[in-house]
Amino acid sequence: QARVIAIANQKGGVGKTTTAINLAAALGIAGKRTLLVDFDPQGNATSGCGLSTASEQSIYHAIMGECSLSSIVVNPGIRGVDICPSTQDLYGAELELATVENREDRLRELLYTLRKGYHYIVIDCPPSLGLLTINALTAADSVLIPLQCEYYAMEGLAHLSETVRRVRDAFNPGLSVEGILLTMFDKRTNLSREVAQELQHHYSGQIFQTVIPRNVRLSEAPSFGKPVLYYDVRSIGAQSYLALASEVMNHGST
Amino acid sequence: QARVIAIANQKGGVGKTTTAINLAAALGIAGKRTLLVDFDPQGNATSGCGLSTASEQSIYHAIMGECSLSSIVVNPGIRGVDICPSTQDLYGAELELATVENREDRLRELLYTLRKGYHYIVIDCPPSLGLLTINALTAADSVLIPLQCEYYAMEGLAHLSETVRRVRDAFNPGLSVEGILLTMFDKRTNLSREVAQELQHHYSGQIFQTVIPRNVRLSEAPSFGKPVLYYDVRSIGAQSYLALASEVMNHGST
Ligand SMILES: Nc1ncnc2c1ncn2[C@@H]1O[C@H](COP(=O)(O)OP(=O)(O)OP(=O)(O)O)[C@@H](O)[C@H]1O
Ligand SMILES: Nc1ncnc2c1ncn2[C@@H]1O[C@H](COP(=O)(O)OP(=O)(O)OP(=O)(O)O)[C@@H](O)[C@H]1O
Ligand SMILES: [Mg+2]
Ligand SMILES: [Mg+2]
Repeated sequence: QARVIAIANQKGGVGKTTTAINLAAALGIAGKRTLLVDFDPQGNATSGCGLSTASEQSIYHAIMGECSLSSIVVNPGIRGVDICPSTQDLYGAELELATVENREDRLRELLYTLRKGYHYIVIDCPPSLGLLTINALTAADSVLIPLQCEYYAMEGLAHLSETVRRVRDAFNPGLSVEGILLTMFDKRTNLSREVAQELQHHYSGQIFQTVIPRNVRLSEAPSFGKPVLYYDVRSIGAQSYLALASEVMNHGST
Repeated sequence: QARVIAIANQKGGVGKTTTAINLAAALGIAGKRTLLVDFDPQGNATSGCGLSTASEQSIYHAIMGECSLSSIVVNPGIRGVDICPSTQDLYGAELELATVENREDRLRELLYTLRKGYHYIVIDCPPSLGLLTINALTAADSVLIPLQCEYYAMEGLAHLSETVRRVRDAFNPGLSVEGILLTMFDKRTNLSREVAQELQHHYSGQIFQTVIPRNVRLSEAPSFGKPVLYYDVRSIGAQSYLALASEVMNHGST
């Protein structure tokens, strides 16, 4: 039975997609069969793995009940990893879901059919707290929160924790916090160190040991359609995501 | 009659808020009375100017017709700049607006009453293409598109241009593109140079001469609640936004 992890933070550009792709790839290399669900209409997790964001059927059609989830699962050629691609159609889902029955539960129902075939399911979320992110939190066993070491990123954390609490109370009592992941850490700046210290103070016990440094190889890899592990495995970015994967594997029992 | 400029891009973390605050402050220093509208529920433009994101009344209440816009305008102590602050209530607006009359037009109607009092109105948008951003594009004379020099940021540009075209056809025939602003440009990386070259190739004529370099002073300033011009005016970040403001002033006739 797969462990489902949602990668969420309404703050934009904090490393959600980069974490979703590279954590999934690292879990795959460690021999864990992993499904990566791209639940962001931008489709960055889809294109970051070399797939097209213009396919006929995608997660949008599955969510709206027009096809099964298994019919859209694709193997992008990354060891141990399958993907549910996203397309721009998903932009319409936020408004279209607003008025349907059990609108928060659609993704959880869909994933139910596939959980037996994987060890992990990783869901990349858009930068918002709308119905797509709520669906992901309702479907997840835990939420992994990437956090850039910057001022604005800290600001949104209290509101995100509040949203997680509300989803736990209303839809998903088992939802826990997998952890807060510091991303784009730049040891040369005071800002990164100050934010990290402040986080340790307010959220101690919830922060991953692994810290992802700012590393240009991480931002170059998507233009080759590959996770960084297949672009430059010796880079500090790749090594950090391998370390993150072992922390995640040690957390759970799968 | 104020010129209304929306700062929009659905890609997260590309520098929308940083541009909105620092462009508004630079226009204020140049003697142009400027209204900064924080239309993002995250409230980063509000807190980045030292104001609280927990006030009783905000742009949310004005949009929902509960108070006038002028009653929520605040002077944050930045020369020539007033602000319409945002609070977390705005998170609810996307869903609440979904089923009301002329839902795309609410912000344009509100701003109509204030346009005479300012030279410029600058609107900070959330990282999405939902009803809040559509409202901002409907109310605007032009859209300024901040673009990080990274692969994923390039990907969303075609879809954003498509959305601008659709808003122009359906709601706002006068909507033009103020320009594409390259942000967080790092001259040490090939990626920044390659993205800049690719942009010049596909969007030539629409790109600002001014390029905003990656500069840590820009990310430090918000923790002091000040635009970078009031935190470190000699920094390259501050100088770049002063240059951007003169380009914007030369574009228009105000
Ligand atoms: N550790 C890192 N070092 C350097 N660049 C990074 C790192 N992590 C992510 N990036 C780059 O920063 C940008 C933002 O990251 P990413 O797109 O993964 O964030 P996101 O949270 O998914 O954004 P969005 O909110 O738009 O979904 C991307 O261009 C990515 O390549
Ligand atoms: N030129 C720059 N140099 C260094 N840091 C920058 C620069 N511009 C913005 N930043 C920092 O990068 C982060 C992202 O910028 P910002 O929050 O302005 O982007 P945004 O597009 O408004 O994000 P969102 O999509 O969440 O609204 C912030 O922490 C900001 O301080
Ligand atoms: Mg993303
Ligand atoms: Mg912003």
